[in-house]
Amino acid sequence: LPRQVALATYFQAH
Amino acid sequence: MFEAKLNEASLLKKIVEAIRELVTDANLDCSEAGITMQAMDSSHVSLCALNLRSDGFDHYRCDRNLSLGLNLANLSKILKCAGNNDVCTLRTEDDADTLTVTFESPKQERISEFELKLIALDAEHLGIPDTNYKAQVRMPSAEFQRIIRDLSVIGDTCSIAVGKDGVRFGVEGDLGSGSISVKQNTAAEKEEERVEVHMEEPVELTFALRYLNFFAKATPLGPIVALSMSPDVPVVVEFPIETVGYLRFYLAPKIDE
Repeated sequence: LPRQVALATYFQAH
Repeated sequence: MFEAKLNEASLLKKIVEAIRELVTDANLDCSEAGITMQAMDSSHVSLCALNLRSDGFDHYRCDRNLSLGLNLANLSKILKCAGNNDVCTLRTEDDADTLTVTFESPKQERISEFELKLIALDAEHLGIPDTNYKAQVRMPSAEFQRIIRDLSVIGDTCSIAVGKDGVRFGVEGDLGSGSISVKQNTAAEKEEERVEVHMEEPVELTFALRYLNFFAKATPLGPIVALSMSPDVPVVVEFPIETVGYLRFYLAPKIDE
């Protein structure tokens, strides 16, 4: 099954 | 002080209804430029970003930047007290711990005023990098809503593939599989009925239908939805809000191991 990626993988918190 | 007046309370209702199942609490960030809001869902898989330009309001004043922490379920309860055609004003004094929400009926014969308690929220902002998306589709928002709703009955995840001829939504489930393809149609008489594809390269990504269904709750905001995709990055699902701004949703893809 495909794995859900977290948004923080792409967008950095600041 | 901060004061923002909208001719139609229904716009604020539609925005809150579009996000309140995805996001519990959010900061409304108010500045001279307008109102923005950015919030992630509790699973940190999707993000919604609202932008309402100050010139889209009938009256707008913001003396200094401020963040208004709101519980969206509570704001929704207050907005239920508004008529769709009521004029709606949001107002707060500097350092106040409440937001004053006023509704005035079109003929001014009924005026409602509520004080909504503000809450302190950690402002966790995500930097969204500028992205040159490889594939973009504009299509009727009602069509998008229907496709996502229909596919949700069949499976949990949906592939979205943009090619030069259109966009294909695919699903697999216990009962089998299926797809719905929407062809490019730039000749439709009404602009809001057109399906337009802008593509540098074909892109196919897989997403959780649960979140796409949450996003589709923004359909009442306008007749058009725009999908922007590039390989291996979150999709952007944008609902333009005519003359005022937009509500965007970002959703991280699902990736095959």
